Formats: sequence, structure tokens, C-alpha cells
Amino acid sequence: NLAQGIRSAIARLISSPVPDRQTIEEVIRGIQRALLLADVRADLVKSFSDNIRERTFNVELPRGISRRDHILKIVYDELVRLLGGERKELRVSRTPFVIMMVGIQGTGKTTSTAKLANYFAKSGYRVGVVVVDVYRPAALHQARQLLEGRGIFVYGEEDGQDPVQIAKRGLKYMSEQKVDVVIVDTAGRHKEQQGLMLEMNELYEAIRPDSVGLIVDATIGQQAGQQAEAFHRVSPVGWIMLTKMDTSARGGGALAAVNVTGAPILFIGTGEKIEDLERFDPKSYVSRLLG
Amino acid sequence: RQLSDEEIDEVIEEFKWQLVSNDVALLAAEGLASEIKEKLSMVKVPLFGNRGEVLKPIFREALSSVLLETDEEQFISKVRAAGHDTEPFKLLFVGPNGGGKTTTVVKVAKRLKREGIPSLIACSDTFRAAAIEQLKRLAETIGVRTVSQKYGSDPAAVAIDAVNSARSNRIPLVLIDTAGRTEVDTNLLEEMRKIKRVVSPDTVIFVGDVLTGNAMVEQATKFNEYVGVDYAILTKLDADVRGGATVSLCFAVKRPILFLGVGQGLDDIVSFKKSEFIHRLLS
Ligand SMILES: Nc1nc2c(ncn2[C@@H]2O[C@H](COP(=O)(O)OP(=O)(O)OP(=O)(O)O)[C@@H](O)[C@H]2O)c(=O)[nH]1
Ligand SMILES: Nc1nc2c(ncn2[C@@H]2O[C@H](COP(=O)(O)OP(=O)(O)OP(=O)(O)O)[C@@H](O)[C@H]2O)c(=O)[nH]1
Ligand SMILES: [Mg+2]
Ligand SMILES: [Mg+2]
Repeated sequence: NLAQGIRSAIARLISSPVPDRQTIEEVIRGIQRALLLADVRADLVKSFSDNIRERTFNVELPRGISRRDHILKIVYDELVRLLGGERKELRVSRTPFVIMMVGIQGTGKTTSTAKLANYFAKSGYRVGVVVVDVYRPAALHQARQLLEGRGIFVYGEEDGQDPVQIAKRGLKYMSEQKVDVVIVDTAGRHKEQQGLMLEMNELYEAIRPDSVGLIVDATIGQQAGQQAEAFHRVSPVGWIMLTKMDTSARGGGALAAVNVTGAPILFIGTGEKIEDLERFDPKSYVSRLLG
Repeated sequence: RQLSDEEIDEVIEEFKWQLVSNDVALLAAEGLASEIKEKLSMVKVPLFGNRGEVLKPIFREALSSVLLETDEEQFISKVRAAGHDTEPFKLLFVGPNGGGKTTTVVKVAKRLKREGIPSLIACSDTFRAAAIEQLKRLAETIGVRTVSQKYGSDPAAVAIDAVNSARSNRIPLVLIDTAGRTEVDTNLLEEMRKIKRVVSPDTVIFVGDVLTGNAMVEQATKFNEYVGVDYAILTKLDADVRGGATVSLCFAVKRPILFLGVGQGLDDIVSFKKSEFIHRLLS
């Protein structure tokens, strides 16, 4: 009868070991759409799907798995691989260990500095924060208020003008206090602000941080890669933190940032409170990316 | 000759990719693409050579009908006229975390002050660290007074406090800065709805970040759902952005863009001219 005929036709189609061009195209289109909705950069989505298409055409479908699930598995594995495989650590490899936080205006650097400071303090380290943002009104106040009562040192200069000098004095103060981990909070900036990008390079050269964290807003769209590249050129990025993952955004912009800096994503921000910090897990990030 | 079905799909795909790579949210790009599908099926392209001449105007028209400008003069006159009542004109600013609300509130206050309209600013972000200090310091630089209470106090109460103070001091305008919030935090969305209910502002302005990708659709939709957005201001246009988020926002909530933030200085605010945007989005 007709129902049985259709059912077996579909079964044949799904379990066919020979790649069906149309089915593959439909699945790939669906994946492209999911990735674009997740803010993965358009050119990455294109090159990624070309790569996947090529691989699925040359591969026989394993038994007992639909074409769609097969492709999804390839995509999932490939994305997890691009993100470094498993969770990575931010190792405090020497003392004092100096971390510099950089990123575009409003991405959550100051809040993330406080979160990270708390994270290390909870792990038993002696922690200090140096605020070298001389532009944002009440930037020092903000860091102090966030870190109040947590036994974390905060250094900043109320009417400071020169971020490099403040950084140097701050680091000196921190070493006097025998601090193990120092986190330097910098002013927000973007790639079109030549003067500020130059300043970032000066800060990098003067501080010589052990680790530079690029703080990326998960809601960012197609600009993530270009902006990350500009930061990477003036202060080599060691790792990435994806903030505001507690929004409707899936943070696909981070893939472009990873792509241009070669840096792993180590942390995500999941809210405005000090505790809203999690270690980045590539597998759950990719599942969320693929919707 | 007319375009074949295959060609139409091809043109639509091209249009979508062009928009998406210029930061337009996928849902907005898809929506616009389906809107031009009909036009594409009726258009005549040259038998040989460049069909771009015929297609470009269709793309431009699609963007022109979705993007909404505001007549700045008209807006300012409306605020100035309201200032002659005994009741202060109230502008409520809302938006996602770090989008530029606080800086924008002071930019708008400065812009209106230049037009001869004095104002009072309510520090209704009673949550975020140093939010009150940040706003006070910014407002100080342009000689505009602020009204605040302590951290943890009711944002609506601070706003009412400011309105009362404006009324008794005959200040015609109150701008209310609120805390950043996400489109998925129902508690904070409810808090925002309550602020609106208690204060009943004359105008609600959504301040968003133009660097935002697909989240812009959900952000604008949810904020509009909870408090009704009258105007939007998008910030950080100076970060070399194609400005696709303007399309995403207008597509999602069909509300006009009042201003654009083009820098961190208090003079860095301009009006939105859609023609230059359309040119950039299609180039
Ligand atoms: N929902 C949410 N909000 C966050 C997160 N991280 C930071 N924020 C908020 O984002 C806003 C901006 O945070 P800041 O820490 O001031 O950002 P910044 O990068 O230091 O800003 P600038 O110094 O001006 O460049 C604040 O309202 C924070 O509370 C997060 O993970 N989730
Ligand atoms: N480059 C640039 N930076 C801007 C613009 N508008 C605001 N900023 C910066 O973005 C950062 C965040 O601005 P805020 O005014 O604190 O944003 P907000 O929405 O009030 O943030 P929350 O209250 O924490 O949610 C600050 O560093 C501002 O200087 C703009 O148009 N261009
Ligand atoms: Mg900061
Ligand atoms: Mg604010």
C-alpha cells in the first residue's frame, strides 16, 4: 500500500550509503542557518560548509544513522576541534602572574576582572587588581565597589592621566604586597581609535603581561573577527572570555575571534554578579551554537 | 527578459549574504529577501550584460522601506513645546548591558541644553557598581543636575523624586537612566515595566549597541513588548560598522532611529540618515 511504500522509500533514502546530493544540501543549509543565527561570521560559515560538503560526499554513511545525524556529528566534532577539544586551563605559571584584560567598550572587562580576581582568590591565591582606565568616569570606583570586602587589593589613581605609569606603579605596589596574581583592567577601545590602540601596545610593552585576555561580548555580530585581529596586533591575545552568555545570543562571533588570534576561549560570563563566571566547555558551547 | 525561478533564488541568496556580512540579523535579512521576491519575479533584466542596474534599486527600496528616520527638528520642537506645560517632559532610557545608555543620556541632555532646554537627570540605575558616580561625573561636566538615592533603592522612586524636583524647580525635562538588563531576564524586564507604569514617561528610548548581531532582534522585540519603544538610539557607530543592526532593529519593531552614538565624547551624537546607510549596506 501507499503508506508502506513511502515509508520504505524514506528508509531507503535515509540509510542509503550513497551520498544523496539533495539531502546533503538541505542538511548543510540548515546548519548554515543555525550558524548564521548564532553570529558565526558569514565567510567562516561558507568555507566551513564547503569543507563539510566535500567530506560528506566522499564518505560512506555508517549503518544505522541518518544522513542528517551523520553530517551533524561531523560538524559538531569539527567545531569542537576548532575550539581546542576539551576545556583548557589558565595556569598561574609564575609569581606574580600578570593578566591584562582588553576589549571593546562595554564588553564587561571591569566586571570580568572582578569575577576573575574572585575566582583566583577562592583558589587560594593572593590577588590584586590594577585599574589603568583613565577615561571612564568612576572606573576605579566601579572596581573597588565590585571587590569590596573580598581581601583583594585594588590599585588605581583617582586623577591619573598616564595608564603606563599607573600600571608600573600598580605592579610595584602589588609586588610589595606579595600578590600572586595581578589583573590589569584597561579602558575599552576599538580598532578605529588609533591613539588608543597605540596606547594598548605601549601598555603591553611596559607591563609585559604573562597573559592577555580578550573580553568579547557574546552578542557581537560579524565584527568580532576584525576587532579581535586589531587587538591581537597590538597586544598578542592569549585567551578569550565570552561575556553575556545569559542572553539570547549564542556567541558565534567568538569563533572568528578564535580563528584570528589562535587563542582558546577559557571563560564565559553568565550574569552581572561576581559568581557569574564559568569555565568554557567547547562541547556545550557547540551544542548551543547548533541550536 | 524576466528572471528564471533559479535566478531569483540566486539573487535572493546573494542579497541575504550581502546583508548578513554587513551585520544585519539573519531573520531581518530573510524577511527583506522574501519581501523582494515578488518584485524580482516581475522585473525585466537586460538580455545580456549587467543586471545589477535593475536589481540595485529593488534592494535599495527594500532597505529604504524598513529603515525609519526621525526628523530631529520635529523631535526637539516637541520636547520644547511640552516644556511649556507645568508637567516636566519625561524621557525613559532602557537597553541591554553596556550598550551606552548612561553616556547617551548625558549626550542627549547636552544636545537639548544647546537648544535651550534645561533638564534634570534621574539616576535610576541603583544596582550596578559605581553607576551613580559615573552618571554624576558625566552630568557635572555639562552642568546638568542629577537626582539619586542610595544603591538598592527603587529605580521608580528615584525617577518620581526627579520628576517632583523638576516640577518644583520649573525644569521642563527629566531624563531617566536605568540599569542594563538582558532580554531573557524576566524579573528585570518586569522591573522595567513597573518603572514605566509608575513614572509614565512621555517617551521611551531604547539604547542599543550597533555591534550587536542576531540578538538585536530579540532584544528590540522583548524591550518593545515590555515597555513599548518609541525611539531607538544605536551607539558605537565609530567602531567601523556597516550598521546592519539598524536594519535588524527597524525590521523587528518598526520604530524610528532618533540618534546615533559616534564616540565616547558627549558631543558624539548625530542624527540618522538612512540614505548613507543604504549605500554602505549595499556596497
Ligand atoms: N548580563 C550580563 N551582563 C554583564 C556580564 N558581564 C558584564 N555585564 C554587564 O555589562 C555592563 C558593562 O560591564 P563593564 O564591566 O562596565 O564593561 P567594560 O568592558 O569594563 O566597559 P568599559 O570599561 O566602559 O569599556 C555592566 O552592566 C555589567 O554588569 C555578563 O556576563 N552578563
Ligand atoms: N566608541 C564608542 N563608545 C561608546 C559610545 N557610547 C558609549 N560608549 C562607551 O561604551 C561604554 C559603556 O557605556 P555606558 O554609557 O556605561 O553604557 P550603559 O548602557 O549605561 O551600561 P550599563 O549601565 O552598565 O548597562 C563606555 O566605555 C562608553 O564610553 C559610542 O557611541 N562610541
Ligand atoms: Mg571598564
Ligand atoms: Mg549605565
